[in-house]
Amino acid sequence: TVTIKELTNHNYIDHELSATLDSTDAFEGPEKLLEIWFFPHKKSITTEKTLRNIGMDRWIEILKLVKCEVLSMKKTKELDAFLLSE
Amino acid sequence: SSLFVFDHKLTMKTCGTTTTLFCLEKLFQIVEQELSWAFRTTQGGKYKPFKVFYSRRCFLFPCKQAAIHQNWADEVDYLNKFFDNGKSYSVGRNDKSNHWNLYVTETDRSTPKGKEYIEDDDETFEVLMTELDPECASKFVCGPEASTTALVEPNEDKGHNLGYQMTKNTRLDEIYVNSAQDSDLSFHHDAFAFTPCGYSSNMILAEKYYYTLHVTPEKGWSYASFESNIPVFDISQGKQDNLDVLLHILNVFQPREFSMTFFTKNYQNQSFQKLLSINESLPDYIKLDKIVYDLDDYHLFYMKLQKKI
Repeated sequence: TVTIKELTNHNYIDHELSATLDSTDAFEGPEKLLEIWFFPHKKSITTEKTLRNIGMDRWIEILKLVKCEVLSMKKTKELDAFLLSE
Repeated sequence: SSLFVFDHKLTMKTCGTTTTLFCLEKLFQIVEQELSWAFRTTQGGKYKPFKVFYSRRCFLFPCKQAAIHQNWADEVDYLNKFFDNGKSYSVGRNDKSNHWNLYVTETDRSTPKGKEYIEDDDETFEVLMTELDPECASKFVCGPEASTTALVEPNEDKGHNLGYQMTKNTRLDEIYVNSAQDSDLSFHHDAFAFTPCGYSSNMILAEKYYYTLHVTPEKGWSYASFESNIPVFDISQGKQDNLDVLLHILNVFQPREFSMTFFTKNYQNQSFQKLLSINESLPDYIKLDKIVYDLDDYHLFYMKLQKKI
């Protein structure tokens, strides 16, 4: 199970957004789910950089087009997990 | 909503009136400019990544969606502007509230494979629940009269603190047996409780597997979703399968209706086989639809169930 330590080891957290976000007008739970496999496996990537080299500012830019903001993010050895507004 | 970024793939799951597909142009532009990944085909300027999936169940309030997301046909038209090898499916009863849509591109087997070609043995399990039991839904409300109360220290992040407590109170961190503290597998957690209500969480197991939960508990349109790429049978060394996972989730939310989808590359997958004969394991529910698709390199299991009256 998860421990209380998990509250303090974010790689990114937007405290201002977290404090001001209001879900009063939320009405549509069902999600849109987009999954893009650029390569079949990470070992198939032929260049030096990977998706995980894309900076936070770029993800914020991409997510702005989706009408989402980044609340927090955690990095592990294999993936970056973003928790988003909405 | 959540975004999971791996070295070679990403998964974006967004609710509300988000405009998910509008990120495609920018995303491919950034990938091309910053990573030197060239996926644009010479003919027509469309993109050809290894594989693309786009799916959603029918919306509760489709008219309130923005532009292309108001109907499936428009979304497919939009996707076809980017990809030229996509197929569209409407799965389940094709009425107002009982179907699930899928767009999937043909696997691009010409994608450069690198020196060591290995393909992920991918599986994804998703459960979409509506009309949650009111008492269960109330555990995801943090307004003044909420059942969830938390002592939050000044200067602490209330949304994340309450999210953590909701996770603990509802035992959503105990869905997988190997996420227990005594396991060798790492377990990371990030949850947020929205004000006045709602909940989102990302949980990461063994550094590369995730499960994510999103809850909209409001009476009248209550909804919860669960999605996981955890190969549960393998990772639990045979102690658990996706039927166990499903029963745990249903116990937390007790929805009146739910649908589930399970993608696997391996037809012999233990969870897949168990889900095929699921009926007798859910005595409180009746089956509305049960469908299996053989899709290119994946098998898809879809089932829709409703609580017995």
